[in-house]
This record gives sequence, C-alpha cells and structure tokens, in this order.
Amino acid sequence: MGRIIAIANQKGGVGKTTTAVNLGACLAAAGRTVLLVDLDPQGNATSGVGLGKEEVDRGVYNSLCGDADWENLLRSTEVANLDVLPSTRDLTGASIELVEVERRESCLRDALIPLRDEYDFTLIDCPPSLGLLTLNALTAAGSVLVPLQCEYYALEGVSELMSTLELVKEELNPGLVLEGILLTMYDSRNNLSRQVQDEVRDFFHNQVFEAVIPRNVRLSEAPSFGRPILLYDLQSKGSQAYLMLSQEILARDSGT
Amino acid sequence: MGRIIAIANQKGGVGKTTTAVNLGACLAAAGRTVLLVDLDPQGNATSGVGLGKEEVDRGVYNSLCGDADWENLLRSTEVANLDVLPSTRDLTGASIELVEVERRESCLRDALIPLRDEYDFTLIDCPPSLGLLTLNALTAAGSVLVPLQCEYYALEGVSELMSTLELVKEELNPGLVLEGILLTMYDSRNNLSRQVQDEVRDFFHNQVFEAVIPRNVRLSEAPSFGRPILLYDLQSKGSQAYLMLSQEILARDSGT
Ligand SMILES: Nc1ncnc2c1ncn2[C@@H]1O[C@H](COP(=O)(O)OP(=O)(O)OP(=O)(O)O)[C@@H](O)[C@H]1O
Ligand SMILES: Nc1ncnc2c1ncn2[C@@H]1O[C@H](COP(=O)(O)OP(=O)(O)OP(=O)(O)O)[C@@H](O)[C@H]1O
Ligand SMILES: [Mg+2]
Ligand SMILES: [Mg+2]
Repeated sequence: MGRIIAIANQKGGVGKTTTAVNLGACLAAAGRTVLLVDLDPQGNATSGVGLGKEEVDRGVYNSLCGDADWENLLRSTEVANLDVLPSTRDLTGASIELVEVERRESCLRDALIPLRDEYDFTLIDCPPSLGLLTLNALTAAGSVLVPLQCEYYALEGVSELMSTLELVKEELNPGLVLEGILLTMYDSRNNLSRQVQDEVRDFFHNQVFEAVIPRNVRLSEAPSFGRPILLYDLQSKGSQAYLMLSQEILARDSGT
Repeated sequence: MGRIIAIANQKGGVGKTTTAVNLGACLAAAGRTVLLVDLDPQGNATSGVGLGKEEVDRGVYNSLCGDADWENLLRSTEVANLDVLPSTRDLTGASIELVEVERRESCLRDALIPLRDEYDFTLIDCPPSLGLLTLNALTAAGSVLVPLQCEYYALEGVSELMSTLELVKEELNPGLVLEGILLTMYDSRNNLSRQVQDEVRDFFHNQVFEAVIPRNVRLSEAPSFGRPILLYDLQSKGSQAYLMLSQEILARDSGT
C-alpha cells in the first residue's frame, strides 16, 4: 500500500512546492515510485518538473469530478520513477465549484483510490490556503509534512494549521498523522532563523525533522530550468539537504 | 476623496503584508491619514502593526456583512495617522460563506463606502489566492499594487494575475488601474534577481516602480516586535526603500 503525504501550510512562500518537487525526486532516485500531485492552481510543481503550461491541457482538475482516464492525465518527468498529475488553469475555479458538491472534501481521496498501489509515495503540493483544495489533500493523505520557513510570520500561523489538522482528523480523516515539520530557508548567520529553530524544536520535539533545508540560491534557480535540484546541482547544499530528508523518511518507514 | 489600493498577488510569500504595513507607515509618517485593511485570514498585517490575536475579537469580517459599527472595528496603532481594520479567525470561513451571498464580490466595496473620505489612503492586504476575498479587494480598490518577488516561480504567476485584473476591470470594477509592480527581495549579488528585474522592466516598462525593495533581514525581524520598519530600524535599507516607494506614489498624486 502506497503512502500519501500532503505538503501543506497556509502561509505563502514557505517552500511547499520546492519540498514536493525535490523530496519527490530524491525518493525516486532512491528507487521508489513517486507520484507528484499538483493541487495548486499556480501550477509551480508542474513547471518545477519541466512541464510547460502549453504542454498540459488536462490534469488533477479532471480527476476530481470522478471517472478519471489516468492514461491521459498522468505524465512522466525527466526523473525516472517520478510521475506528475499536473495542475491546469481550471483548478482556479475548483475551490468555488466544490462548495456545492456532495462530500466536497473527499473528491481527491476517492479519485486517488485506484492509484494507491501504483506508487510507493504520492506527494500532494497544496496551495497557500486552508480552503477546499487543501482540505481535499488533507482528507486524501495518510500524513502531512509541514514546511516551516524560519521567519516570524510563518511561525505565527503554525497553531492555526495544527488546529485545522486536528479538525480534519476528527471530522474527515481519522487516520491523518503529522509526518513532520521541516525547517526551510534556514540561514545560520541570522538570529531570527536560530530563534525560530529553537522555539520550534522546544515545542514540537521529535516531530521536527533532523534535516534542515538551508537558504540556498541554487534551489531557487533550478525551477527556471524545470529541473529538481538533483539534476540541476547535485553538490549544492540544497540538494544534500533534501537527500538527507528523503533518507530520514525512508529510514522511518523501514524502522516501522 | 481617499485612494483605495489593493496589495495583491496570488503567489505566496512575495512581500504583500510587508509592503502593506511599511508603505502604510511611510505614508502616515508623511502626514497622510492611512487605513490598513487586513483581508488575510492569517492576520499578519494585524500583528505586523502590533495588535495581538488575543486583543482583537472583531474586525473586517464583521464589516463584510453590512452595517458595521466602525467605532468598535477600527483600531489605532503605534504609528500616528495609521489605523487598522484587523483580521480575525472567522475570516477563514468567509471565502466559502461568501459564495452564496448576493453580489458576493462587492461586499467590501459597499462596506468601505462610509470610510472613503475619512482616510487619504486605504491599503488592503490580500491573501495569497485569487478567491473571493481578493476579488472583494480588487472590486473595492481604485488601483492595485503588485509586489513581485525576484524569483522564477513568482514571475511565472504574473500573467495569470494580469488576466484576472483585466477580468475584474471588465466585469466588476471598470475603474481599476495598476498602481504599479514593486520588485521585492531583490539581491543584487544574485543572477536570478537581476534577470527577473530585467525581464519585468522590459515587459512592463514604466508600470514598474523605480523603488526596489532589497532583501533585508531587518524587514523580517520587525514583525516580531510588532513594528513597521520605520519604528524598528529607520536607517536600514528596507526602511529607506519603502520611504522611496511612498515618495514615488505621493509625487505621482501631486503630479496628477
Ligand atoms: N531553501 C531555499 N533557499 C532559497 N530559495 C528557496 C528555498 N526554498 C524555496 N525557495 C524559493 O523561495 C520561493 C518560495 O518557495 P516555494 O514556491 O517553494 O514556496 P511555496 O510554499 O510553495 O509557495 P506558495 O505558497 O506560493 O505555494 C521560490 O521562489 C523558491 O524557489
Ligand atoms: N525585502 C525583504 N527582505 C527580507 N525579508 C522579507 C522582505 N520582505 C518580506 N520579507 C519576509 O519574507 C516573508 C514573506 O513576506 P510577507 O509575509 O510579507 O509576504 P506575503 O506575500 O504577505 O505572504 P503571504 O502570501 O503568506 O500573505 C516574511 O517572513 C517577511 O518578513
Ligand atoms: Mg507552492
Ligand atoms: Mg501576507
């Protein structure tokens, strides 16, 4: 049975897409089969793995309404073992259209049922909100990975996110657990970064990954070439950090 | 007649709140009366001007449903001439609740009518989405200021934003104009930053502000003290850049 991990945080720009794309590529490089689901109307994860907007006319939106023809929706990427269920523009209207749908939070979970055993890992990149798209991801997922930028505003939003996760667990998805909190854009020269790390580790203890993603310009350059960091600059600090994260997740799996 | 400027971009973490808070403080320091409307459920602009979540139980959400008692909703801040209409947690549900409301995109515009002549400037901080809250801001505003982070993913989303602005202009708010595009988190040592600036200036020409906001750690430290950069570190590069932006906007106004 494959694992489904939602990558979520309503705070914008904290590294959700960067984590989804690069963790996905690292797990694929370790020989796991991975599906990246781009549930953000912005479509950054889709372009982050090299698919241009003009190359994609159908995607995750078409799967939400039931009866998906997976042959045409799933796309392979430059990375072996990594497929993507792309985002398209019509996803923008989905959070309004879903309001009047029966069991509106479960559309994605139901859609992904036929794929669960096709992939070892399914990673869902979420938009920066706690609206119906993110709720669909949290209902479909077995666990949620929370990227947390080492900044004040990002820290402020964590308690709201945690109480939403509790609510989803009670009402929509009792099996949902926290995969972990991932510190991102960490700058060791910066007081604020160190303070945020200390506060988060003091509060969340072993729910915070050992792996910390440093601020690394190579990570922000890679998407302009449509490549995960592994293919863009394997030796970079960003690449090493995401490899460490993937090993930490795989070690837990084999340990359980 | 006061000016209403929406500060919007669906891409997350590009500096919307930082711009709303600091431009607001700079305009206030120049003697203009300013209202900061926090239309983001995250409430970062509210805490960015020093109001804690526990101090606020009513805010912009209460004004959306008509008949607002402004005496209790508007709050003063540490900065003279700068008031805030705060965000509260119940704003999270608003984008779903608004779906079924008559003239759902115009609730904020109608609510702000009695205030238009009370303030020289009203700045609306938007959430990172093109949903109903942002549509309300774009319908209420006379112009929109677009913070644009000097990164690839941020650049990718600009065309989607511009076509949404066109749509809003056609269907909801014919008077809406672009106040300007503001380059944020610019790092002159970084190739990507320079490339993004070149591309944006080539494409948008004089719609891009002369003022450019550099990446400056003091800007990310200030919110943890609940103070705009002017009060936290007046000499910092971030502070100087936002002062320049406010002067550019005021010079245009006096020129017209
Ligand atoms: N560790 C890092 N070091 C440097 N830049 C980074 C890092 N992680 C992400 N970035 C860059 O920061 C920006 C924000 O990251 P990203 O888009 O992944 O965040 P997000 O949470 O997915 O944003 P959104 O909320 O809009 O979906 C991007 O331009 C990305 O390239
Ligand atoms: N010029 C800058 N230099 C350094 N840090 C900055 C700068 N501008 C903003 N920041 C920091 O970057 C983060 C993102 O900025 P901010 O929260 O203002 O963006 P936003 O667009 O409002 O995000 P959201 O999409 O979540 O509303 C914050 O932690 C902020 O303190
Ligand atoms: Mg993203
Ligand atoms: Mg904000």
